[in-house]
Amino acid sequence: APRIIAITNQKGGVGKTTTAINLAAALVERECKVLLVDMDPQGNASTGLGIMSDQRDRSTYDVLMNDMSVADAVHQTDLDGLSLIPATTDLSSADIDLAKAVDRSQKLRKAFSPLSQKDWDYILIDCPPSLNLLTVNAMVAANSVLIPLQSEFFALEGLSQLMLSIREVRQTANPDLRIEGVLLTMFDKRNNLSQQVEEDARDNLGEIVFQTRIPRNIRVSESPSYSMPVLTYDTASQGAVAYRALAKELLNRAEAV
Amino acid sequence: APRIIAITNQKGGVGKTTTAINLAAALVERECKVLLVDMDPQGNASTGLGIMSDQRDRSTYDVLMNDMSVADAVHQTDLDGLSLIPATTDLSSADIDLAKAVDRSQKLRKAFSPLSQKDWDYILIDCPPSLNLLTVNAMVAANSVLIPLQSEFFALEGLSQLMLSIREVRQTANPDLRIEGVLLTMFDKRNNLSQQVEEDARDNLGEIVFQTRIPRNIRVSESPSYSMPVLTYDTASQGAVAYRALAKELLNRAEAV
Ligand SMILES: Nc1ncnc2c1ncn2[C@@H]1O[C@H](COP(=O)(O)OP(=O)(O)OP(=O)(O)O)[C@@H](O)[C@H]1O
Ligand SMILES: Nc1ncnc2c1ncn2[C@@H]1O[C@H](COP(=O)(O)OP(=O)(O)OP(=O)(O)O)[C@@H](O)[C@H]1O
Ligand SMILES: [Mg+2]
Ligand SMILES: [Mg+2]
Repeated sequence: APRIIAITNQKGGVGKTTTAINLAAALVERECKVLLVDMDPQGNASTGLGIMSDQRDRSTYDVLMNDMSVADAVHQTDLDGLSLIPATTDLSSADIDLAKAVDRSQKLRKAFSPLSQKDWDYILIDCPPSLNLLTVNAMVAANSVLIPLQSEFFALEGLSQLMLSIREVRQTANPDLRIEGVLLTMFDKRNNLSQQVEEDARDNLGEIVFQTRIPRNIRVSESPSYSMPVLTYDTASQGAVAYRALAKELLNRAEAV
Repeated sequence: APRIIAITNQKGGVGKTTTAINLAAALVERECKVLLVDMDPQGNASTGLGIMSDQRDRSTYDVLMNDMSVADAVHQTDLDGLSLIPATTDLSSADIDLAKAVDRSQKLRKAFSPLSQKDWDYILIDCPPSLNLLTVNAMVAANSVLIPLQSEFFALEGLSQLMLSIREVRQTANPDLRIEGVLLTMFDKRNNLSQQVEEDARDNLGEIVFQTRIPRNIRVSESPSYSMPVLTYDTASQGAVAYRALAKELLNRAEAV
């Protein structure tokens, strides 16, 4: 079966979508077949990969609420090997709609159950900035959670709450849920705050924190306006180099397990 | 009655909390009495003003779910004239708990109804990164909405969705809800992306966009780790100067109306 990774952190603006898009692109460069599932009603991952809002006739909402199969909901992106299930704004009502369903936190997992390694090597799920039913669905369906951590003060504050939620999902619905890793994002080595956050993270979380740090890099934030990952937009940029290093580290960890 | 402003944008990490804390501090400098209500389960505004999680025995959750009065829930901060109702993590379940209540979107407005100008001149509400029942409660209780807009590509994408939600609240629950303004945050004048976002925002939204832009300024992101607004942490910083200019512009607009 594919390896399923939920990219989540309820703190907003920490680089979840940017990591989902660029890690997916870096895995595809390494000959992996990747599916990106956009679970955020904002639809930033969908836009960042060039699937505009008027092209999202089949979406994550359909998979969760209308029993559409993953195979029917998938869109091709401009990148060979990278497929996407886009998000629409009606996903924001899925939270309240799902609350009434019996199997409300299992919907995504059930949709993934027919899938095999032949379909995809990796499924990445971009989560909204909240610990709501959409994020819980992603954690229940996933093998592991990748946590982007912005190198800023407020970012550390939410981490313990997130770890509690992961433990709760592990105890109630998904006993195998692991932490893939914590990823330092928007890192600026000239700035004390970034260094402080890295020190705190490595002291408290140890090996869980990826060695790879993603630097703050303007080319990263420009790339979605051209509907492409930074790896395509500016292949030699610091951002592209860092996301390739992350893919390599992730694949090495997977082999070691 | 106090003027009530909800600071909201479902896009994460755009500067809602930073604006709530520093605009509150700048209004206090101008002799206004201000109450800041933290509606985000992350509790960043509470931490940023020095009310740590073990001191939040009375909180926004109590006001919404346990009929605690605003007067009983208020904490003093280190700043004379600035009071706070802190947020706790159980607020994240308030969303699902509130869904069952009859008057689920009116809870905060009812809690504010006994308040008068003698209590506060301004009430600022820091919202979570989502269009959930907590944010709807804030919009129903508010006179106006202030929208921080990060000067980045993904930021513009969510704006139309937010405007639709504001219109919906105006039509169903709060006919007087106005837009206080759209505030450009983390603005970097050396960077094309920032200039592009400013141009797009002023072209599409005109006068709604504040003249004041908040620059990206490291002192702003350092100040919450010292539990103080940037106005106190580094009074001469570009961030402090910009938030004072914002308070002045806001007060001028209020007089003009
Ligand atoms: N390494 C980086 N260097 C510079 N800018 C970055 C970097 N990573 C992300 N950004 C920018 O920071 C902003 C926030 O990133 P992003 O939208 O990926 O975060 P998010 O966690 O998905 O946000 P949300 O909580 O709203 O879903 C975006 O404008 C993005 O382009
Ligand atoms: N003008 C600025 N210059 C530099 N850094 C800033 C500025 N404004 C905000 N920040 C930093 O950017 C990050 C995001 O800001 P903030 O937490 O206020 O956004 P938010 O919209 O409240 O996020 P959330 O969606 O999680 O509630 C924080 O680490 C903050 O310190
Ligand atoms: Mg995102
Ligand atoms: Mg905030």
